[in-house]
Amino acid sequence: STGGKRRQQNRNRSTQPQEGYKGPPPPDYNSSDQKTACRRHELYVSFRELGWQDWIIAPEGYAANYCDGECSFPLNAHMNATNHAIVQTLVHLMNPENVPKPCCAPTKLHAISVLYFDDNSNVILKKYKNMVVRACGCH
Amino acid sequence: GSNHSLDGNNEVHGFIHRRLRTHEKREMQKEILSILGLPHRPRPHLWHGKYNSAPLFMLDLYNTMSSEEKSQVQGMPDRYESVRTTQSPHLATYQETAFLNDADMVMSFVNLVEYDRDLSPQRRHHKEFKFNPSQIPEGEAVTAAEFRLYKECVSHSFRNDTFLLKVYQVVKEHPDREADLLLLESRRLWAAEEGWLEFDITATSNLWLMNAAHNLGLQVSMETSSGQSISFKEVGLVGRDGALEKQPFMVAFFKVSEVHIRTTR
Repeated sequence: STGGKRRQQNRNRSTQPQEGYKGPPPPDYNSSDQKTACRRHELYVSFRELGWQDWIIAPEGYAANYCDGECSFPLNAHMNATNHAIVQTLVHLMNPENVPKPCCAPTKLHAISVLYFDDNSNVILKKYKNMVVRACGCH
Repeated sequence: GSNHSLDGNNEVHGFIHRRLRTHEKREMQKEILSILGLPHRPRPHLWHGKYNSAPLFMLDLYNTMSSEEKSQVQGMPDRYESVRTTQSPHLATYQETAFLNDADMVMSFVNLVEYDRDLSPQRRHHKEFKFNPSQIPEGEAVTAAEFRLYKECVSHSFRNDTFLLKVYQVVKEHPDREADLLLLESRRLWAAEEGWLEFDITATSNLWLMNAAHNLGLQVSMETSSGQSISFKEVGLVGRDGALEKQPFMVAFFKVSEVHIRTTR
C-alpha cells in the first residue's frame, strides 16, 4: 500500500506541478533517462523506397511506428500499464535472473488503406486494420 | 494521395537513415508482403489492359476511405459526409458511401473481352463484357457489385429522343445463334444525358464466385424508342475504345473475415 501512496504522489508531481511547488522541477521528458522509458518511436515505411511504385498506387508510405523502451519500477506514471505488468515487475524484482520485466508493446492500433494493382491488373483497395501503432504501454 | 504522418514541424521522418542493402530490402519486402497478406509482390501486365480497371475511380474511393480513417483517428465527426457525396464524381449515391464504409476490400476488374463484336448473329447491336471476380482471396463475401458505363451527351439530331438500354447476364452461348440471356435491368435514357450509369450485379457476381462455369459475362444492348437496335457510339455510350477514365468497368465491395492469420515462415 505504501507503494501505491508513493505512486500517487509521483503521479501528482509528474502531471501538474503544484502551485508554489518547492520540489525538484517536473521531469523533462526529453532527458536521457526518460528516453529509455517505454514509448512510441517513429518508423516510416516507404513503399517507394522498397521499389514498389509500379504496383502500389497509394499511399507512398505510412508512419508505422513501434514501441520500445524500459518498463522500470515504479512503472512510468505517464504510461499506462496493465495489472499484469505490475505483478510481472514485482516478481522480476524478486527473481530478476529468471523472470523478465514487463515488455513495452502497442496498446492502440489503427488501420490504413492500401490501393494496388494485382497480377491481373485489377485494382484492389484494402483496409488493413491494426497497422499503425498509436500508443504503447507496459504489459 | 500520399498519407504522410507529419508531426508538428512538418518534417517527414526518413524511412531508414541509410540506403537499404539488397538483402535488407528483400527481408523487409518479405515482411511487409506478409503483413499485407500477399504471397508475392504483384506484377501487373501492362499489355493486359492495365488501366481500364478504373484506377482513378478507385483512387477516389481510396481518398474517401483515408479521410474517413483520419477523422476516426482524430475523433472528429465525419463532417465531410455531405461534401464527399456531392464532390466525389464517382460516389454518386449515398448507398455507395455506406458500402464503402462497411467494406474491408473493394476491387475493380479488368474487362477481359478484348475484341468487340458489335453485331449478334441476328444483327442486333450489343456489347459484351467479361470480368473475373474469382481472383479474390478465399471466403470473401460480396456485399455489393456494380457494372458501370459512361454515357456522353449525343449530337443534336437525337436530342429529344429516349433510348432503352438493357443489361443481360449471359446464361448460355450457342455457336450459331443468339446466346440465352437473363435480363438484369432495362433503363430508359435521354439522348442528352451525360454521366456514369451504375447497374447492380451483386447477385450475378455472387453466382460467378460460386461457380466460375456460370461466368459467361454480360451483354448490353441499346434500342430506340421504336424498338430499333442502335449502336453504342450513336447514343454516346463509351466502350473499350473510349477515354481510359470513362471505359466500362465492374467494381465489387467485399466484407472479409476478421481473423487475419499471418502465415508462419
